Amino acid sequence: MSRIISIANHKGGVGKTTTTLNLAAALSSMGRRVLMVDLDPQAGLTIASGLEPDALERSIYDVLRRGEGAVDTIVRSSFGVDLLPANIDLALAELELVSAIARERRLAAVLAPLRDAYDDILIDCQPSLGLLTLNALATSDGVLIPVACEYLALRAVRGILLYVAKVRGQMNSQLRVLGLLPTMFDRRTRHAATTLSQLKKEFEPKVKVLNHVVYRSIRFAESTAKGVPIIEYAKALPGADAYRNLARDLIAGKL
Amino acid sequence: MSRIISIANHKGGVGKTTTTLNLAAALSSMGRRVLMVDLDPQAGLTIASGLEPDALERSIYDVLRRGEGAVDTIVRSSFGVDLLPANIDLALAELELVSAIARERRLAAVLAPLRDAYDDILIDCQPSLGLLTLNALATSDGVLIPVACEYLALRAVRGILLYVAKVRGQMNSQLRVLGLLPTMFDRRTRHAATTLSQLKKEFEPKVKVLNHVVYRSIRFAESTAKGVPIIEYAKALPGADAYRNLARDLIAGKL
Ligand SMILES: Nc1ncnc2c1ncn2[C@@H]1O[C@H](COP(=O)(O)OP(=O)(O)OP(=O)(O)O)[C@@H](O)[C@H]1O
Ligand SMILES: Nc1ncnc2c1ncn2[C@@H]1O[C@H](COP(=O)(O)OP(=O)(O)OP(=O)(O)O)[C@@H](O)[C@H]1O
Ligand SMILES: [Mg+2]
Ligand SMILES: [Mg+2]
Repeated sequence: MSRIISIANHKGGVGKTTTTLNLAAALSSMGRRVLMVDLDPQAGLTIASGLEPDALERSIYDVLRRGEGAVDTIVRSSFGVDLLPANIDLALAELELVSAIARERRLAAVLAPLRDAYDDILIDCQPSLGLLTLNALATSDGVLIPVACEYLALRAVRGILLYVAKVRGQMNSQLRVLGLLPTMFDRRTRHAATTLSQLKKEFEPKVKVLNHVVYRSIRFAESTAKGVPIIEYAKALPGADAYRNLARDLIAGKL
Repeated sequence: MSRIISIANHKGGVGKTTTTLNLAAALSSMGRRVLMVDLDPQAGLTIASGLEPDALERSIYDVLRRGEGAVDTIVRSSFGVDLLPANIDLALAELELVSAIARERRLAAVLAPLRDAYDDILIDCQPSLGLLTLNALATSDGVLIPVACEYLALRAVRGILLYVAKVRGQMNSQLRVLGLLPTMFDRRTRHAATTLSQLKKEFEPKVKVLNHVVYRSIRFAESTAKGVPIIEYAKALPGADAYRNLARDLIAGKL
């Protein structure tokens, strides 16, 4: 039975898509059977996986609407990991789901038949706390929260933690925060170090601030443009190590 | 009668809040009467203006719900520009507005009585294309689209342009794209230059790619943490010039 992990944070541009892709690639390179789910209408994960959202015959929108058919919608990413892809149609799902029955559990129903086929299912969430993100958290065992090491991202953390606590209280008592993943840490500036120490001061020990700090590097944007994960594009990059170590610790049950 | 400009892009972390704040400060320093509107439940603009979202007695959520009372909700930011502030309650507005009458024009009704008191009203939008952003675009004369000079941000531009065209066609024929504002341009990497030239190739001449390129600098995150606009915090920074020149060109009607 697979573990389902959401990568979520309503603050935009903190590295959710980058984390989903690179963690999935690292887990897969260690022998795990991994499925990525793109739950963002911008389809960043689908694009970064080397696919054209507009060229997809079926996407996760169709699956959510019909409540079935995930198996036939899964495609292979450019680096060999399975993906349930998205396109802009998914933006319709938010308004269409509002009046549906069991609207928060559509994704859970859709993923249920897949759970024996994979060890890990990673869901890339959009930068908002609407119905799609709610669907992701409602069906997840854990949530990984990337936090860019900058002031506004730090200030947004309280909001996502409150939201996760609400979902755990009202819909999914299994849901655990796996940790806050520091991203885009710029070693050349004091600002990042100050932000990271504030993050620890404010949220530890209730929530773990992961020590797999992902340093800022332009290699991430370059690798995304090529549809190649960082662990292949820039093997020796500290950021690649961070995602490999994160994958290893996840497999070892340390998170 | 004031001009209303939305700063919008569903791609997260591209500099929407930073642009709203610094453009507002620059316009105000040139004698314009400016109102900022925070339309994002994360309340980034409210925080960066030196205010505590949780300590607000009234916020834009109350105003949207009641359909009035904006004048009594406006507060002064730490740098002297008026702000219609937000807090996390605004996340409720999205679901509550769905079934309201004239749900797309709530913001227009609320801002109408203020239009004679200001020259420019700048609306900071959240990273999604839901009802709040729709309200902003439905009442705007122009939309400014910040685009980080990185691959995934480039790929998201088509999506926001299609959405703006839809709003112009169905709700607000005045709505114009003022331009794509290149942000976070890292001069040390080829990736930014490649992305910027692709942006121009793909979207000009239909849409203007503004030449006020905002270079990447940690000074932006530092200034936001202090609640001080970049034009005061780091006057000589090229990024401060970019926002000053953008303000000057807006006043001169060049955009
Ligand atoms: N450690 C890093 N160092 C430098 N750049 C990074 C890093 N991680 C991600 N990036 C880049 O930063 C940008 C934002 O990352 P990404 O798109 O993964 O964030 P996101 O949280 O998924 O954004 P959104 O909120 O729009 O979904 C991308 O251009 C990405 O390539
Ligand atoms: N030119 C720049 N150079 C470097 N950092 C910048 C620049 N502009 C903004 N930033 C920083 O990048 C981060 C993202 O910017 P900002 O929060 O303004 O984006 P946004 O589009 O409003 O994000 P969201 O999608 O979450 O609303 C912030 O930490 C901000 O301080
Ligand atoms: Mg993303
Ligand atoms: Mg913002």
